[in-house]
Amino acid sequence: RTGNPEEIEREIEELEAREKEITGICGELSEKAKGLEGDLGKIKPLMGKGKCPLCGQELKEEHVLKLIEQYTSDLEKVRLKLREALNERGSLESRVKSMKEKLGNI
Amino acid sequence: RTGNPEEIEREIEELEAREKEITGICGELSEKAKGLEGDLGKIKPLMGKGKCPLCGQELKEEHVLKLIEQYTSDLEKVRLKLREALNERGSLESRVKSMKEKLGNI
Ligand SMILES: [Zn+2]
Repeated sequence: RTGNPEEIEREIEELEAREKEITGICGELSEKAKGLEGDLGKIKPLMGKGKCPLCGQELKEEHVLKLIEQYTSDLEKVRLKLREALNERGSLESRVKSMKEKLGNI
Repeated sequence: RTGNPEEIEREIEELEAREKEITGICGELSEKAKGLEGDLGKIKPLMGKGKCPLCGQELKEEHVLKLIEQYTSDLEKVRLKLREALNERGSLESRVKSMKEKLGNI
């Protein structure tokens, strides 16, 4: 890490651009998680119903269990990605902050 | 039809009781029609979708057509009953009105 102010400024710019990108990704992932939670909220009550309230077809218990498992695992994956993206954003913010302090001291 | 005021009053009471009952029935039938219209609004868009958006099972076109036909015919039946109930209520109201006028003239 050189102490050259131009280089530091350029690096701060790159980090801030990545920070903006990551913030967008966090937003998308959290919307996706909300959508999957909504779907699960509609599917879980199908357990024990003989017929689908929408299409009227017969509902076998193992079919509903499979659906619940599928949506639950999709939701887990999205939540994991969201945690990783939030972590990255956090570390970007602290790096930008410490670089700005460095710039201030030159 | 005698002109005896007591008998006319008793008959008015009976008609008004029936009128009240019929008004309740009209309310139920109109709620039922609204429910079926709502269901149809959810089922019609299933046309052309390969899978049910709720239970994920395959949707055959003739199955969806059958569903649309069934709900449409249920809705027609309810609307017919509603028209009949509204007609009965109308004729009860005019009979009560003319009997009250008769009472007023005795
Ligand atoms: Zn279904």
